[in-house]
Amino acid sequence: MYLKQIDILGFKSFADKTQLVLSPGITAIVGPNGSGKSNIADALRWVLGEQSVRNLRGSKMEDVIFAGSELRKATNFCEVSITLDNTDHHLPVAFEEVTITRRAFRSGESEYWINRQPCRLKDIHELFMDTGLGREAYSIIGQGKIEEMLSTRPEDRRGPFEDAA
Amino acid sequence: MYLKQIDILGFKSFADKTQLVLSPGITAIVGPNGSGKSNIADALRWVLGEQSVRNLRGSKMEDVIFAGSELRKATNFCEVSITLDNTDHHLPVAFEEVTITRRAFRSGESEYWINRQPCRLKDIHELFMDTGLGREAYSIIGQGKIEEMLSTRPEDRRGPFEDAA
Amino acid sequence: MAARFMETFQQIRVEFGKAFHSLFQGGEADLVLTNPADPLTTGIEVVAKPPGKKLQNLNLLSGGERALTAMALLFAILRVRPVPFCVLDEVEAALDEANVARFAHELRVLAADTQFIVITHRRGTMEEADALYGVTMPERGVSSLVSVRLSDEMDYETA
Amino acid sequence: MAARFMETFQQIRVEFGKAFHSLFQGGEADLVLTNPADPLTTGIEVVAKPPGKKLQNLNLLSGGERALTAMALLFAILRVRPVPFCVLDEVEAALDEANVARFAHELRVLAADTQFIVITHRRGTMEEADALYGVTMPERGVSSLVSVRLSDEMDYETA
Ligand SMILES: Nc1ncnc2c1ncn2[C@@H]1O[C@H](COP(=O)(O)OP(=O)(O)OP(=O)(O)O)[C@@H](O)[C@H]1O
Ligand SMILES: Nc1ncnc2c1ncn2[C@@H]1O[C@H](COP(=O)(O)OP(=O)(O)OP(=O)(O)O)[C@@H](O)[C@H]1O
Ligand SMILES: [Mg+2]
Ligand SMILES: [Mg+2]
Repeated sequence: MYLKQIDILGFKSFADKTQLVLSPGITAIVGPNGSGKSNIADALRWVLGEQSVRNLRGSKMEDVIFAGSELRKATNFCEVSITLDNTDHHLPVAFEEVTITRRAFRSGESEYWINRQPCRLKDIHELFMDTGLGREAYSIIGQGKIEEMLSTRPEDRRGPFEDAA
Repeated sequence: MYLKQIDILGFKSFADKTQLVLSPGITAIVGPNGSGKSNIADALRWVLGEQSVRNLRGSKMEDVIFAGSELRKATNFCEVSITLDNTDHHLPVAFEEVTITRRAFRSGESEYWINRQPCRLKDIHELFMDTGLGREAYSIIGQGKIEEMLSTRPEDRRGPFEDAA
Repeated sequence: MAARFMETFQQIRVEFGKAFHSLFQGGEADLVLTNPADPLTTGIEVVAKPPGKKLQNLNLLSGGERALTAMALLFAILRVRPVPFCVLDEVEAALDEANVARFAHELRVLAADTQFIVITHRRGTMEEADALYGVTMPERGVSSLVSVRLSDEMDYETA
Repeated sequence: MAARFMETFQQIRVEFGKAFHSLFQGGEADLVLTNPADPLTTGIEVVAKPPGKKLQNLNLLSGGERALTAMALLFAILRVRPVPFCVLDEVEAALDEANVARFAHELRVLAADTQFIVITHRRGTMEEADALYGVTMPERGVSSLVSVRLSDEMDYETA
């Protein structure tokens, strides 16, 4: 399984519809400070079902919706989609391609889809449960967070050992 | 006032007598990972009277004494001296040049000198008390610590405002 | 349950030692259970000795050495419990050029089985990438994405 | 006592705004008392708005923007309450090349009144230095110090 595409609209600094097409192997994202690189990582974490806004550097869920700039108005909602190649059926579904979409409104409502079927956040969590992309997994290492792998108390380091087991 | 010289012997990875001659302005210290650059900053912090071994990345005071390498034995003591140009009498003493020395033995004993006069750690603290190099001052920013200036709780940020006031 | 934990632990431990030895070009590292008698509640300590140095508390290691040790642990986990894709956000910030090259080489080896998305300022990492995306803000406050090539990168991002 | 605190606070606040504006080439930043009614127990909040962006929680700023904001605060404190010398250990690790250059320029201005010892991997910072010392370990586990020049540096430390 691999990530084929990430579509971002209205998420943090990505006011305009943005599409990242990906291939297997190594893709590097580069650019100046504050341009939006880590926001892409946040978008990925969010669409995979992140529930704690603190893991997205926010203090309320609304913080991930484009807040406007000096020239542009804030938007009312944000939406992120990821499309995965599932030909190896690593995800326990029949589809060879899986698209997950999450949308959030400033009013607080949220919507979710798997392959254009409306679903609940819970369904997205369950879909990824056994793939190693579940919430304890070491699939997204945030900025400034690599050392945490050493400094967490011994008790905290059990995660991947049990989770995976 | 400025730092003219730092002399290090047996402190952390500086097993051999090492002398850093300094001038006013900007001195850069460069080198590969693990070569000993931050250990120089620790040596400076230590000779200025640091009492908390955690601020020196250690867990016991003995940790700052050269522990040996695969080829060399550990040493029994370490010693750091700094020489300051005091022609502006920023330090409240008559001398135009001030040398502070701190020595520590593996057995736990410590010795201190100001211009070759034995003294107590307390005397070193008091010497620097009003210079801004006192223990709350922002004169040594350790590796990975710059962001702490933002993330400390508002209450903690009072340091320089009161200290200096 | 306890048996599976112990088995996974042993596998990661072996891979950690190998990854460390490879990234540091020598030295040893290990994982130690804080309470081996009770696999279900034990913690796990990291022990690391760079080549030629004495074994010491992890806190005495340099910033770069700690980052490299953490990477060795991450790589070990990825080998024993692979994930389909992994996002790394500036994890090599503390490394010098020589260590960035070793890190990037190790990524290349792992990339046979794992898709990596790496956010980076480091040329050594960019050189190992199959594709490069540039993020900029031509309109202030609004992010914009472009495909870039490494020679373009040299102009503004050589760190 | 409270009056002196307020006076120092106001001075640092002004310098912080200026330093931020200079490092970010625009934008605004401020320091706000959490409890202005009680100067002796109040905390101090940092507020920062990079040029062209909306004012938001400090946590939403990027790694580099946070580092630059922290530097602006440090520089403000150094201007209002000078110290004879200041040691900076890799404080610019999160900055891109353009921001390193601004940081180094600001250091140069402050260096008229303050002696700086900067530990760095970044070429932009090295270029601003009056003297360079290299630390290496030709014998593993034992540090050795040498005077170096910038052209030597290019060979092994271009980050
Ligand atoms: N909801 C939002 N609306 C608009 N802008 C936002 C929002 N949330 C965050 N931002 C902006 O996004 C920028 C940070 O982006 P990001 O963290 O992705 O930068 P970066 O490219 O990773 O930079 P660095 O190299 O410094 O880490 C900040 O300037 C922040 O103000
Ligand atoms: N008491 C000691 N005896 C011998 N070696 C020590 C002692 N304390 C620390 N060290 C060694 O010093 C090294 C760390 O040095 P230091 O932190 O100064 O590196 P650095 O040059 O700052 O590297 P980086 O660029 O990665 O930050 C470690 O390898 C550590 O093992
Ligand atoms: Mg970032
Ligand atoms: Mg260091």
